[in-house]
Amino acid sequence: LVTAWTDTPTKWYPLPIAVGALLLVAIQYRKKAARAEKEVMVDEDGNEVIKLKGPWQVHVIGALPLRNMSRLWGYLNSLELPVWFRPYGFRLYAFAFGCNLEEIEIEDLTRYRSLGDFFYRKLKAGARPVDNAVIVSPADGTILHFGTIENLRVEQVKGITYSLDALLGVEHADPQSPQSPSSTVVEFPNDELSAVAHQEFANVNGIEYSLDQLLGTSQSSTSGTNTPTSTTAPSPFKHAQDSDTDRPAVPRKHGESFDASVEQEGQLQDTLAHDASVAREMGMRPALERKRSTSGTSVREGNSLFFTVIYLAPGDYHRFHSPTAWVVEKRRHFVGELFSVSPYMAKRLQNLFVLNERVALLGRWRYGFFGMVPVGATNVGSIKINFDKALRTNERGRPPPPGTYTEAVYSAASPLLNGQPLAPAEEMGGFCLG
Amino acid sequence: STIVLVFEAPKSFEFAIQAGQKVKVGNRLGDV
Repeated sequence: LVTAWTDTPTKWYPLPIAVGALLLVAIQYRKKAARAEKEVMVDEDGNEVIKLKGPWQVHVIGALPLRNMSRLWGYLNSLELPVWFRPYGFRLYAFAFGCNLEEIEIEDLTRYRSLGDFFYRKLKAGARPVDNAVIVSPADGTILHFGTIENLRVEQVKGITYSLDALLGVEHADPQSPQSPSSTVVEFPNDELSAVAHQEFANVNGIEYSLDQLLGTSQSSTSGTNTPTSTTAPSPFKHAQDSDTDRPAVPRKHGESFDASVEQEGQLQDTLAHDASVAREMGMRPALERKRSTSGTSVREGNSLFFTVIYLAPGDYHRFHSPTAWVVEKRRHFVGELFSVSPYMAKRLQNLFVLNERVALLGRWRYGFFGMVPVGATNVGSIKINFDKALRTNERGRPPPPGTYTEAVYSAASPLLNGQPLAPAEEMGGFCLG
Repeated sequence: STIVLVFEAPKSFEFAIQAGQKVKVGNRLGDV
């Protein structure tokens, strides 16, 4: 080798013109392809057309029946395991994925019937202390990215962005228009509640509660016979643990009137106290704030739009909680693909978070717009929202075009806040296997 | 699975996290 390296004479030949031309063509092709990857295509309405973009590995994965695989995965993991096997199996899983078995609510592992059941485990009350910052982590996981949103583009990873409108959906003035996405507005009307929400008082069983009363500044009622219960906020996490999502259902159910029984009245008062507590934490007069837009695309002067992306790895606790005191006004369910959302894919697949199935929860907090978007993945395609029993994700069938969503409005969920109020760290829902 | 938060806040808002950092429910993400 040494002799060949040192003694072989170097001879230079001119490249044939054809080879040079081919080289130039190849360079131009690569440049064009790179430009096409970055180009944003828009439809006739100016909305971005979401397409699968990325290297060949991404296209190979995109050709797989990911949604069917996800449902099969969910089915397999819902199969009941033999009781004797459960402790061994779950301990092995915990060891492999780093789960802390000491913090789970039900420590007897034989009581988890399947891996799916164990995956959606609850934690003991107080297992997660809640910081007093204005915004806290809604889930256990890893911070993938965070920052400010410039020109309505959210950065997925460095250099790759996606449209905020594509992520949250675009508000269309005329949902019947054939050009608009097939949004289905599912209202939960309750005239009485809606009427209350427009005023600064609530009428409960014939007793009028002013917002001042509900917010705790006064304890008297107009009739003088009933007063709201204490508006002291319960420990958020404890509240979530104890209630298992189901806050008193009296004013929450579709079409149900305020004519509640005495037993229900206690629940109702608890609910109103909770709502008032959230309103106080948001630092606002709910009836005055309710008309604010939640499009999320315009901000008040002196404000900016920020974003954070949190990735939940397979072994993590997979329920998510409210990151702040806020009111969810609507949810938009985008049926989509179920790509893996691991950092590997996030670096390669453009528009990953707007291609995948997701539930955009839109509302407001003390500083204006607030949105939270749980995004599904191949192994965890099912998204549960505790206060939205009608939501069904990862259902059989071909997904509609990206950007299409169905919408539910929570205007009747709270007579005070015109939406679903949530306290910091209150449990909101979670991801299930398959 | 992933959770994306998008929110409006005063420009003085500062994140208290780093990319790649592990977080748990209730941990501080940022403050004004």
